[in-house]
Amino acid sequence: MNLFRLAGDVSHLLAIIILLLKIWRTRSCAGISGKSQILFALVFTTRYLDLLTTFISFYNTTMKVIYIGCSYATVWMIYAKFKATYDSNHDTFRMEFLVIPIAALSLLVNHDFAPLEILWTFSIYLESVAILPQLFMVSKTGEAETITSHYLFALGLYRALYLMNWIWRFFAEGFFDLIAIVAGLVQTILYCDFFYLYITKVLKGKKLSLPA
Amino acid sequence: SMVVMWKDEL
Repeated sequence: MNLFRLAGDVSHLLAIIILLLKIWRTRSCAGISGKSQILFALVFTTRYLDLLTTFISFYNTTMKVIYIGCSYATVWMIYAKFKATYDSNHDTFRMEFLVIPIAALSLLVNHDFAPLEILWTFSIYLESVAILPQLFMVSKTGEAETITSHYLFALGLYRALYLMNWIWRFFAEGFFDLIAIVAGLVQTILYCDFFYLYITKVLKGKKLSLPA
Repeated sequence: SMVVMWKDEL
């Protein structure tokens, strides 16, 4: 465990908790894409099936359980508890356009043609694009609440920190995982435009709104 | 194996 990895995990956890608290405290999920949250729940579920087969560490198990639990709690708040505040008219991204091609890709490009390995690969690929419905929603409405921007920033930062962790691990341990790296790069690149807006606008105290 | 090692990540 190096500092980049730890900071990445903390950033990821922070993102998840920011979103949960935002919805819980405002009693509203306005501006949040339920579809991105369903995709993240699917990502965690398919990746962490190894909870049932392999014990890695107390840290690893705890974080996985927290990620899965929070992600299902978020989906539950959007589609049940605070359903009335869910902005479904603006959440129109078609999930099948991501899930089906990614399922096919994970069957074709993986480390090992075994069920758990294919599901792990699927989750890595899906995670890289799972934020698209949310970014699509922000671009459709032309703005995001400041707290939603903080969520997106923490979530983007997490994978950027993981990229540095992988560079570290390459030099420290002498190997790399091409599937994780390529997907992680794609994921981080998707956030770049948002990072720019976040730094130039949100950090200067302005609300994130896109030019018309 | 190498493949398994990176499964320590989240």
